[in-house]
Amino acid sequence: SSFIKKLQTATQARASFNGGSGSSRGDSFLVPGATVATLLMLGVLHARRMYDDKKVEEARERGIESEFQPDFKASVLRLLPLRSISRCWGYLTSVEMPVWLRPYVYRAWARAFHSKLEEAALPLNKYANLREFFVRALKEGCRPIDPDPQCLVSPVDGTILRFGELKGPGVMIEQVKGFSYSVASLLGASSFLPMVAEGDMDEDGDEAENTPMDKRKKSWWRISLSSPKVRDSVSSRPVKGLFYCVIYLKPGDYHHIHSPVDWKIFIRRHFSGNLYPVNERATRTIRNLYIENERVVLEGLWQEGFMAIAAIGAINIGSIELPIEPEFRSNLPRKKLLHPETAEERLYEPGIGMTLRKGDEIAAFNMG
Amino acid sequence: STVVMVFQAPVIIGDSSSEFKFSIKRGDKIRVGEALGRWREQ
Repeated sequence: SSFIKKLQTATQARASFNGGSGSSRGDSFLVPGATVATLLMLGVLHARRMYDDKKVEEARERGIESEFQPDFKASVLRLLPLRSISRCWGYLTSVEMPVWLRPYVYRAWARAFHSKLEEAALPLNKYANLREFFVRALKEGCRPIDPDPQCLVSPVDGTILRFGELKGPGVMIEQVKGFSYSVASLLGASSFLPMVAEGDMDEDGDEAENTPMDKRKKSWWRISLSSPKVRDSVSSRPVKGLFYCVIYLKPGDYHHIHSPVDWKIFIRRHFSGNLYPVNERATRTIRNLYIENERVVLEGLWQEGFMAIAAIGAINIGSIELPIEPEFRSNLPRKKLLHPETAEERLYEPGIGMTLRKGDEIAAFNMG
Repeated sequence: STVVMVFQAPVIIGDSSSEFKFSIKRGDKIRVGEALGRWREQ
């Protein structure tokens, strides 16, 4: 704003020097001046964010973990109509661009967010708008799937935030040091997360014989989805061998989700929550970030048992598309006020499920 | 955007002798199709 004020002062000075005849020329200078100021401001903000990210990464390399610190900005975010802002962003990025302009815009995007343009399936001028470019498919063979039958592959391109085995009562995943969230809240209260009650544990901490795991060994394809159990997550703990992995996708990453194994999806849950940013800073400052955001959970079974994938949207990349259910839409205006933990569910082929092979595409994120 | 996976995988229980191990570290960049973890007979 000080830059614009200086511009205005300079324009007025020039106008008075020219005896008032420079007014219209001054106005015409103001618009490009404001544009330059906006671009400069965005550049400074981007540089500052990169500097902050670098500092956090350096601290992590030194073994210093960032801690949960709620702040004023995070509180203000809650007051903003984030879903509407996200949809506006989606609308803006859907505006068709002139063909000559497309390569410049997409190259600038790729430079800013470290995308690999040589992997794009189509020439740059074929993507009519930024939204189409963002959700671009890759050339055949760009993502070879590990052929080892005893391996579980990454469903996305991204950065590993956390992973490990789920143990202990409550089944919590650490969002950041000092704050954890419950897996049941993330996946939904009606999730088939394999748990055992505390009373079913023997002295060694192993599950008693009649656990869901043992039942699964006898018949893991046969699962009843008709009567979800309501469990007390505090007095129960996960069966042995329940793992999790949290992967963050940067704006420049390939935003399609693929099957990590051969599996059957039985149910899709859609939680139409808010749309906060989900970057490093947000994980440190926004409580329950992942379980308050809009998300889609796909749940089913693979040869070793339970499998669930939660795709969590963000303000800039808010909509989630499902090639396995093309009519599904997310990030729509909410018709009624639902509790963030209330999900809209759909069963795929009740009792049979939808079979997917390792590497098959199951979902994609899109802008706005 | 973020993706969270929750899954069961082999661990040593009773007569089972295979165990799942993650093959990644925190902060690693990973791409679709690359191994997150493997299980092997012990």
